[in-house]
Amino acid sequence: VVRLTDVRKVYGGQVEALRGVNLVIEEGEMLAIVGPSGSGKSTLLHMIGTLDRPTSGEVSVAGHRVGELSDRELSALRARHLGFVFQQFHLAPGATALDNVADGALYGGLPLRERRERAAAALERVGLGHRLGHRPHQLSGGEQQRVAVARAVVADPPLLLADEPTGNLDSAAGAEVLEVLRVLHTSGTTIAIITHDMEIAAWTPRRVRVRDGLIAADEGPSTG
Amino acid sequence: VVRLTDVRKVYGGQVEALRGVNLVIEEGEMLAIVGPSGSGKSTLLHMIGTLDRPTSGEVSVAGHRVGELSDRELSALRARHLGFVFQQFHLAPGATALDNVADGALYGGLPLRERRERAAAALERVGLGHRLGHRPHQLSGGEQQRVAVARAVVADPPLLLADEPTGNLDSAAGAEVLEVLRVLHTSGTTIAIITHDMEIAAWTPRRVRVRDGLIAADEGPSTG
Ligand SMILES: Nc1ncnc2c1ncn2[C@@H]1O[C@H](COP(=O)(O)OP(=O)(O)OP(=O)(O)O)[C@@H](O)[C@H]1O
Ligand SMILES: Nc1ncnc2c1ncn2[C@@H]1O[C@H](COP(=O)(O)OP(=O)(O)OP(=O)(O)O)[C@@H](O)[C@H]1O
Ligand SMILES: [Mg+2]
Ligand SMILES: [Mg+2]
Repeated sequence: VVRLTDVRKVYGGQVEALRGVNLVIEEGEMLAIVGPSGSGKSTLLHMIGTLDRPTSGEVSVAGHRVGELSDRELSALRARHLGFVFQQFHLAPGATALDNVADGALYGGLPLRERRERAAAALERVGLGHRLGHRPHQLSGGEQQRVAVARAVVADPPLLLADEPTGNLDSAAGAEVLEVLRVLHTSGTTIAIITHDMEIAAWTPRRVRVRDGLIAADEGPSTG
Repeated sequence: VVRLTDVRKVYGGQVEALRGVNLVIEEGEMLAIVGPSGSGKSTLLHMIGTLDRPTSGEVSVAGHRVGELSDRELSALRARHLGFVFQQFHLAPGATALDNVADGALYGGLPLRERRERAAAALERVGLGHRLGHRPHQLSGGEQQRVAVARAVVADPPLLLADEPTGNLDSAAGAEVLEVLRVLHTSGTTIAIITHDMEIAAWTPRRVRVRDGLIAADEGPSTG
């Protein structure tokens, strides 16, 4: 469902964030992406998620060669196929937790009331049933992170990309998030999780280790 | 150096984030503040750091009763006594990593060039000597977090309050941050660290456990 071929990403003509990455993610897989801070993990996720274009090399998602699509076609592809949990959350500051999550289901064609019902259910699964009406600045760091998780899963995307989804959570709240991901995975969702938590990395079937803009190791199912 | 007496904090007349907290922090201590997401830790840190006023109860910092100071006097007190690492970093988006950190030493009366030298040294100690000229949006999540740490320590404040300073870091980068904190502590700095990392909590001499807006336990030196 995802194929990266010799992908390079250079920022400002100087910083080589990715230096020739080859990666294949099969449908239904769950993998962790680990590596030192600054090694290129979030950049890699942005390439997989088509949020940014590589400097060179090819990205293919759901059979489409991303480099051949217009921005509009890319936007439609993302809406259909991808869910994101961003490292910095990127919640809409003016909307409640409920509406932030309901917006996650915007492309499914469902009416607002139904999207809000799904949003409430998703928020309850990450322990935020008592915070539906709070806006992001009225939430703790870990609560904002969980809203970001709920928003990504509510649309039930075929491919879910999560960048450090538990970094601000205690073990109990983190376990709730992982349970949501585990259930999604069992129902067929393909999931890639960037994490600094070695327990999570040990829990996923596959581990992709990034170092200095390259994939240093790829351990577990669907590899080599 | 810090005394909280029966501190309560209610948001919007409804959310009781702190429900009667009593806490004493002696000069030169290092403690971890732990507890579930949403339990009141960041709110507690904001009370200790005088960034917000309690709904009721008293806060005393460096011998001053905070409730009796004007906003201007409070601002001066903070500038002299406190350093912060925020959970959401709060870096200046238009300034480089170097200048973000140099601003941390603004109240010491040092000229810009000297502040920049100190800033460069602080950034090198957290492994960012190669990112001095990058602006926040040109840094990874963990790099931004480390810039926030460097900015808090560069002024050598008597009291350092760090909210989840390693949540976005791998173990190597996290260890660099902890080493910076350890060295500061050895030189006499009083340090309070909010963390979800149980290894860090085990490493500090004292652990304050927060639960539902109350201090549920206080283990280690300088207690009971
Ligand atoms: N401005 C606000 N208005 C209403 N409720 C708020 C506001 N700020 C925080 N809260 C609530 O107060 C509670 C405590 O928040 P706080 O940020 O102190 O938690 P925390 O322990 O730091 O959590 P985390 O580990 O997730 O960072 C949370 O349940 C949060 O929803
Ligand atoms: N817009 C940019 N301009 C210049 N350099 C950038 C830019 N964005 C990222 N970088 C650099 O590219 C490198 C990789 O960044 P990336 O965000 O992918 O790291 P990461 O592995 O996700 O790190 P972390 O674990 O800290 O989140 C970093 O060293 C960063 O400084
Ligand atoms: Mg990252
Ligand atoms: Mg917090």
